[in-house]
Amino acid sequence: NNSIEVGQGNLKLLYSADEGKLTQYVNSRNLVAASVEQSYSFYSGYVGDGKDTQASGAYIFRPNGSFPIKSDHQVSFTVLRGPILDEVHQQLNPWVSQILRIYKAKEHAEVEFTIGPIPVDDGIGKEVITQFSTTMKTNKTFYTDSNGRDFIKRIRDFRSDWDLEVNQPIAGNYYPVNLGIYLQDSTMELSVLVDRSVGGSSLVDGQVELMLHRRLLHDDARGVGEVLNETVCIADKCEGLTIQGKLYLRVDHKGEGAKWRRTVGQELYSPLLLAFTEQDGDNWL
Amino acid sequence: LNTDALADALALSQHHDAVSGTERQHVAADYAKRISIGYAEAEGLVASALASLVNQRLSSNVINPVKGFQQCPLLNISYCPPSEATLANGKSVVIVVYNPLAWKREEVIRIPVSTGEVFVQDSAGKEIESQLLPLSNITFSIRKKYAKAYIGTAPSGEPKYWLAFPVSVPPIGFSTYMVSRPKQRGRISTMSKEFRSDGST
Repeated sequence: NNSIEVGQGNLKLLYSADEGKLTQYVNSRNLVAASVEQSYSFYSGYVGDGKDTQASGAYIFRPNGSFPIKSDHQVSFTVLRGPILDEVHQQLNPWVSQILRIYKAKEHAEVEFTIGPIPVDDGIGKEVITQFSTTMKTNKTFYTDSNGRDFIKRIRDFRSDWDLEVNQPIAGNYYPVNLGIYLQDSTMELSVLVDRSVGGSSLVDGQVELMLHRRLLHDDARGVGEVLNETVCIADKCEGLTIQGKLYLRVDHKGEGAKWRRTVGQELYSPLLLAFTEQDGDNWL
Repeated sequence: LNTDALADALALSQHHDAVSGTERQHVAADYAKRISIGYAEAEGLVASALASLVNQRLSSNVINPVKGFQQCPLLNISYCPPSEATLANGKSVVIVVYNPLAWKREEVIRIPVSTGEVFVQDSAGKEIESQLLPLSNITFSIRKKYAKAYIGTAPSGEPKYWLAFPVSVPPIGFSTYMVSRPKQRGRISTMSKEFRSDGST
């Protein structure tokens, strides 16, 4: 059927074979099936001009256009299968790649993204995001954690305690995400947990967006007094940072995602510690 | 051994709102250095505590008590000398997995290994199913670049695979696993099957 099935336990993800794009999320245990797509893009940073001098910087998010990150050619798409887990490796361009993992014994997908060095030789600062899109009808509503504690209801272009005038339709709807973000409609929930603090939103119904990395070329003049353009230098050669992090994706029937968000969220915060030592021969005792 | 440097570093970072990007770079570098010093100190404490716990469990049956535990802070970029070098030297790698949460956990751990011929046992000597996954080119390139930047020298040798295996760890407790090279062929980790797309094929 021109699609590739990944995952050998209850959870399976389907990819279109020709484009290598995620299309379906299926859990055979609880009979959840959802159309889910993922994409990457970046916002270009606002430079600030004579009329409007406020530039994008460390504190100020003022996107000046959105640009999809697509491969010039067929996306490099490799699937690894085995008894413990399946992996899908994708290289979108020279500075964006990801590995998606489905563990046989788990019912969520782990997305390890690697981004950078973000190129800025075109003179444009970039803020890189990923989006998960579904057909869920979420009516402008999404939920983000409050510094790892309760998830709080967010409504696009709305605040419960004052009349909001929206000047920045993207930035004005961004919220801090320290643990995760989720959406729900009348039947389903889509949850994404994070391994680091990021910004996130749902700018379109059924869609979750997270900002993963950024590199900007102007100071926002809000106190840092420095451009957000960190580099790593090896042998006098400097380049922008490369970052690597993980997202955890799960779809549930409505009302069934909370337990997973709390328990797995706690496990991400307190990971298993590994300590190594060595031993001679077969003395396993 | 204590965790005073870590406590100081965390207190300083939290008090000064050390969020990446909202402080000058040299200040961020200072916070990072203090946390790194704190981490190294805490690592020593944890290694000592784990050795003590493991030796208590082993009791008097063991002639050579376990001493030096090492951690792999750069495991995310596949840099883990204890797992890579030990197997290459023909010895077995002992991994203590500690669970800081108050519930039992069943997870899959991954370590870089320099050979495809390995097998995994639990603390009772029972063989555990495991899987080898080739390291991606991206992982190799980050390992090379960042290991050199952070440890000062390029890592010697190259791991070939991630070794993945399931672990089961009791609440606020630890489990022990051993990764070894087999003396005879037959019982080794399963190599992942690889499929690449080529156009629509």
